[in-house]
Amino acid sequence: TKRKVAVPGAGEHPLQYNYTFWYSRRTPGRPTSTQSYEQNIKQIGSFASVEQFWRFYSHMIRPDDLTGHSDFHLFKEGIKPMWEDDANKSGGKWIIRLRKGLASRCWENLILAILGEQFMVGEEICGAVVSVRFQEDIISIWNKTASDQATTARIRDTLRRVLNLPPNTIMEYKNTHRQH
Amino acid sequence: GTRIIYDRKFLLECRSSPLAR
Repeated sequence: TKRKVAVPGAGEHPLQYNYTFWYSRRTPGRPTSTQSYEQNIKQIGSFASVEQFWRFYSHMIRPDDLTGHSDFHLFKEGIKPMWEDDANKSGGKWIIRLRKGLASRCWENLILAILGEQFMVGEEICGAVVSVRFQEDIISIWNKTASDQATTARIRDTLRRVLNLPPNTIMEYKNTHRQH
Repeated sequence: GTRIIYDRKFLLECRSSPLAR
């Protein structure tokens, strides 16, 4: 089934790209195969302007208020938040582990930087995920070409700046092939 | 081509627009 592509409304501020919000929650005791992952992930909606973004975001639960094993995903419209998608196949992601209580602020700063095109890496950004877990939370940003070191370095430096992370924060880059 | 760039401050200001509700 073909979905309608989001378009900016009259008087709204268009974004460089359209994006889609997704939500997933792990069902305890179930295997995490690709099929069940795809079944557990739900589209919240797509947007094409700053105002449309706020209409979704303002009604979403903040990551710090989520319980259990849940994730919010923000990906460019047309890219599924999974490694199997063509846009992600040769890609990788920066991962930042956060102590509890920081995820809401970091997630908001991260998505505002993505929507505002603060990363300056052309078409490279695919999307971002905030993963709420029991002990800590994880934020990640995915890009298309894991082997492009200039791009991954620029993403890392922009992340440090926009998230205002403590200097000792550990950032880890994982690439698709190593993981699967 | 031209890129549409917004800083954080501008994006946060748009939140209070009637179009954002």
